[in-house]
Amino acid sequence: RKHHLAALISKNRQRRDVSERGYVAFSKRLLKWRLIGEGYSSQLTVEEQRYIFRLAFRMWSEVSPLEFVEDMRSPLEDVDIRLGFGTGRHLGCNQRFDGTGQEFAHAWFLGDIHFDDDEHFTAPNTGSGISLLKVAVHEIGHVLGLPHIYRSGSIMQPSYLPQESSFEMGWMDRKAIQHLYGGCNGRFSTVFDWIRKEKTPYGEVVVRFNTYFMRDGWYWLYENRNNRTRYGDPVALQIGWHGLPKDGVDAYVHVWSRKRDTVYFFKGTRFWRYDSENDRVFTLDPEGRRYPRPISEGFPGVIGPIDTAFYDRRDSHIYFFKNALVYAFNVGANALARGFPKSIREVFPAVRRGDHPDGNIDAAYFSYTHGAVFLLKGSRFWRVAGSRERRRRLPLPRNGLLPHEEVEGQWFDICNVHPTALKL
Amino acid sequence: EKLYHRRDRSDVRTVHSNQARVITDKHAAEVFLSRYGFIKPVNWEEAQFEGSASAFTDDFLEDFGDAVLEGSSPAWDGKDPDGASQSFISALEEFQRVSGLPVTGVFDEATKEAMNKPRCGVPDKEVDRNAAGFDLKGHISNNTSVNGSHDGDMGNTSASTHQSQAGHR
Repeated sequence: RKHHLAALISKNRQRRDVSERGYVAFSKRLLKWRLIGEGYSSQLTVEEQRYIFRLAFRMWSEVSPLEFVEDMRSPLEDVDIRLGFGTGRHLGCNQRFDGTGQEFAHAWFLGDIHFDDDEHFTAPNTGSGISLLKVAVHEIGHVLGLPHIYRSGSIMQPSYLPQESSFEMGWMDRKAIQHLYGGCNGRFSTVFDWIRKEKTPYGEVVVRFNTYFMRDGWYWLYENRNNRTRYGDPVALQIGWHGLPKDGVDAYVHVWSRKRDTVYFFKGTRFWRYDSENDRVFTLDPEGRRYPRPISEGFPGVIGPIDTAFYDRRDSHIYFFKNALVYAFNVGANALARGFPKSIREVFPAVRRGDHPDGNIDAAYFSYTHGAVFLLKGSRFWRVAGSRERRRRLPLPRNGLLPHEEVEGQWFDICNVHPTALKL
Repeated sequence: EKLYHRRDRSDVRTVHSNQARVITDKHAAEVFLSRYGFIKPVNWEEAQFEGSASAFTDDFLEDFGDAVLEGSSPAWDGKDPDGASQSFISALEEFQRVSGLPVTGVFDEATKEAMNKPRCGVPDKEVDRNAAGFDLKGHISNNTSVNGSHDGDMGNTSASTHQSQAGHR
């Protein structure tokens, strides 16, 4: 048993490396885990246990560039993180559990997590007992390289605090794991603020917006006031946006003026009109048009596929981006503006020489929170200089692109999860 | 539902006959402080191996009680009238500090209660694995710097004013 353990340890140690940041951590981004068959708890069903662990791993995935997949097939020595329950002398471990009370679990940097089955572990939101989810998240933190953190609210506090109705990864824990593994970045399909009208309980009509980031077939709702995504995101596109292509979209445009209030999604050579009131695409809109429609039909002069687009309320034009060109479409005239298409450098010139995305933009996003247009490409974004910047700093060209910044420094923790974790 | 055969279901009721030893005195407190690295940082990675020279095991503690740990100085060396050495007091103070307790250096009721709370088995103070220079053979170079996290130790982490109430997923 000792020889076997030593062999496992030696093999596992090769998966660890000093990261670019100089810390010992996992060197790969996709990690396999398994609840071992000889280590099931006697207190919860196996399915409950596996569900809780899937959720625990997903919670770390939501705030780091790591992805986790449950692996029931590979040889055990190829599984990165092994979990099991035991009591007293357990699972070949040298650290014996102490019975009911005090120590509830321990974890090793090699990837093994042991839970003391003499403790009364419970499923989430089941009242008394020790939340297995909370303990699992804590121990996984150790496996990933985090030590104990003595700060109120941290999941890495050594002592167990009775769980509130729900717990989530706070700012401190997010930054701690990102200190080891870096932040999350990647290209987006589109980014937009979705505006809709709602009625309050008092019958007043109010206008609300939410910010959405979309990447392929997933999306995140971004909570600007909390500097993070909604807990539990990403979500599959077809769940929140009924009728859109399930592999994602290229652009979102909201034409909002006194006379019009129309939302469009674009993908490939086609576009859809979205019914915000009923939260689904139109197959037949009130004007009798069927969707999807060819872009060239709805926007003469614009040929799909496009990279991205946004509606500028200042001049009532939709700006379509395609490769290194910009097409300004006059909504009122239902035609391209004179002189377009133009080079993106001409329409959106660089404020600092050489600092320009140069076309193939991923997303053009007007943010109501920031009151500005952003062009996103890869892990970077360029803010379009607005009237406020131009008043402060002269001379700035109209629609000039300010020097780039990193997306992850402006919008935090927009992290992928493994596809198997999309549905727990 | 678990299968039972007795009317009162006592055959499936969890019988907690295996209770953790309650920490009630300074001896047990010292074991606690040693176990979690407050007296001397623990080489947790190596603790997996039975008989590791740089870690202590439950068997060792059970066999020798609260006797001297390898490489550490005895807690009771008669230097203090109460029988507690400075290392024990310092360790106790450190535990009180990180636990948010009044730092008295005295094994008081609040400290006793904190020690008996459910907690993670990973030591709070470990040999710094990052400074230690791991190699593929798993041997760690001699380095006993502490790798536990205190306020302000975590680089860029700082409590955000945007710490929000946890909502439902």
